[in-house]
Amino acid sequence: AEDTGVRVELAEEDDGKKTSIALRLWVEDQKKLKGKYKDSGAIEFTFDLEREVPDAVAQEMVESGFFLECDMKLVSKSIRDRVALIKWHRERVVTGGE
Amino acid sequence: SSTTQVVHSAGRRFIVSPVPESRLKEQ
Repeated sequence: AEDTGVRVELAEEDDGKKTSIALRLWVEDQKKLKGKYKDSGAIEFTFDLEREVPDAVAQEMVESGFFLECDMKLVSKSIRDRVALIKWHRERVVTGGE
Repeated sequence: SSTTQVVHSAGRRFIVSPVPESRLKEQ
């Protein structure tokens, strides 16, 4: 995936079954952000793979003061890429393998 | 510890903790 400067990783092991999964997001490269970023650390949150959309979480992060509005799309894209990877991995495990 | 919690009005919890140095890109 494209380097957005914002890293999103699994904060727990994915057993491939639960729909709600813990993710951890942090800024790896501040220069990629448009807005002034207050370095608050890694943000851990749970994301429902079936019912939620990355845009909504990014919006909540902006509203909570972690990021500025102008970086919402970047944050959202970073989450979306990770979520797509998790889903792709799950499909591969289900359809491939045994 | 330096872990803090932020709860958004929609109910989502954000747990904030320091990022280990090793996880940051060289500037």
